[in-house]
Amino acid sequence: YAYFNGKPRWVRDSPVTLTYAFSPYNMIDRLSQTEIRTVFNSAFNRWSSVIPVSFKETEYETADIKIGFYRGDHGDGEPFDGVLGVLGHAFSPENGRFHLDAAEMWSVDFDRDESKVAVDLESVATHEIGHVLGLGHSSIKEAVMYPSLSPRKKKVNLRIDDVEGVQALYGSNPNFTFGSLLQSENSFNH
Amino acid sequence: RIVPESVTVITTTETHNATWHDFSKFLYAEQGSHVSGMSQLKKYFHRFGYLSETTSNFTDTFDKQLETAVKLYQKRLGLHVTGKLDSDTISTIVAPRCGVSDNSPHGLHVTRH
Repeated sequence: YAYFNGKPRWVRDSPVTLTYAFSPYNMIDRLSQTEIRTVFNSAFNRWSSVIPVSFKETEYETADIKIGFYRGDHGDGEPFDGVLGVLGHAFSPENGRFHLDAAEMWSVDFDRDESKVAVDLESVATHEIGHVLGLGHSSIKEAVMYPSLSPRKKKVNLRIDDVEGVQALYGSNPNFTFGSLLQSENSFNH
Repeated sequence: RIVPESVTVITTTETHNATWHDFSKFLYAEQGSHVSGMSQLKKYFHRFGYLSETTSNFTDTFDKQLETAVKLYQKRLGLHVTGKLDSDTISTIVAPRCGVSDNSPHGLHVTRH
């Protein structure tokens, strides 16, 4: 795992709750609002299950984490490039901007979406939340924080590398045990 | 040596960004190679944190700086470190990815905002 310079993280009084919201003007049509919210809820829950941080959806203007789907040059100096290439990006703490390339064939169900360029939204959401929390890219291929993701590939389970990295920033969720993670990694490897 | 453009890598045209997919023509290129369009590959490495900002004059020659960048890329991405654009390396380069730099001390230029 890696961090941004200075190991920035969200500093809040305990218990830490970060709010998030979707841009009312920058969404996509190919997935329903319910599908998108369900996927993001699941992605946030994966991180909150390992650290003492919870996430709650709120109004866009006041949210800590602002999520939106954008095309091309969208004003942050990091233009998106159409189908595939760059899938999304997010800013380090405590900026909170979380951008996805609206041109992608975002999918929540590969059985339903047969496109060869379909990209799993939950996998990318889980990865970008890692950046929002303060993690950089990992060199472990199986880690969620590895920088690349092939089309039609799903990678949503946090690996030990991801967990150790984020827990060094925020501490451990009291309900989390590495045993359960090892168990799921072993079953995954087999 | 210069390799023919018809070389096939593991990836397919349908599944990768058009610009990056062109990088497949650099398969097996190594230091000293001169291939048209290699400056685009250097821009890719610059964008994702492997070539410094001072290396602004990106030519089509596979120079020492590019070899160093390739080695660093291979190390950071968990690939076999050869310094050459082998099949695994090219496949990883053309794969869709996150836009955050792999060497991102400040994230996405947050200081600008």
